[in-house]
Amino acid sequence: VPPIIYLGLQKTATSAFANFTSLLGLVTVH
Amino acid sequence: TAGARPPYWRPDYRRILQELGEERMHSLLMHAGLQAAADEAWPLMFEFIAKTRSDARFVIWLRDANDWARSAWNFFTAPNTWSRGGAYANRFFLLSYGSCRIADSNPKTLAKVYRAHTKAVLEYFHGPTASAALRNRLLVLDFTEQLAGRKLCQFALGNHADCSKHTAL
Repeated sequence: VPPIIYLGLQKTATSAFANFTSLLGLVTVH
Repeated sequence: TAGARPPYWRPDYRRILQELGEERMHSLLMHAGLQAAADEAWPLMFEFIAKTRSDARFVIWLRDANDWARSAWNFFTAPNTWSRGGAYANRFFLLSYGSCRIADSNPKTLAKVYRAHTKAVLEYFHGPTASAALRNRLLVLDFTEQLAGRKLCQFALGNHADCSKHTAL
C-alpha cells in the first residue's frame, strides 16, 4: 500500500485520522 | 535562530528535517513499511516525503485558523497530566510555532503559523506550478462531512469494496 500522510498540525484531527487508517488495516504511525 | 518567524510564520521545515536527519528519514520512508502517518513531525516534512516517495499521498483538513489556535492553546495549557498546565516543552513546538512551550506563545501567533502551514501545503500541491500528478496526491477533506470516512478510505485504498461501509469519520 502506498503510504498516506496526514498533514494537519496537532489538534486538527490527527487522532481521528490515525484511528481510521488503523481501522482500514494500515500500519499507522502516530 | 529557528522556528516560525515573521513575516512568513511557516514552521521551520528545513531545520526540522536537518535535525531529524535527512539520511535517517530517507531510510525510514523507504524501508520501515510505513503505510499511514499523522502528527508531528510528519506534516512538517511534506515536501521531503513527496519527493522521496513518489507514491505517497497526503490528506489535510483546513480548519478555521482561529478555532484551531484556540483548541491547541486550550489543550496544551490545560492542567492535565500531559500538558501539565502549559509546562510541557517540546523541540518541535519551537521549530513549528516559535516557542518551546505553547503557553509561551499566544493564540494569534498560533493562528498565523496554522495559516502559513496550510498555505505552504496548498501552494506545493495545488499551486499554479504543481503538475497534474502532484495535484492528485493531496486530498483536501472536511473531516466533519457526512461521507468523510468513505472518501478517506477510497483515497487510501482506491475503489475498495469495503469503503462503501464507511460513512462519517
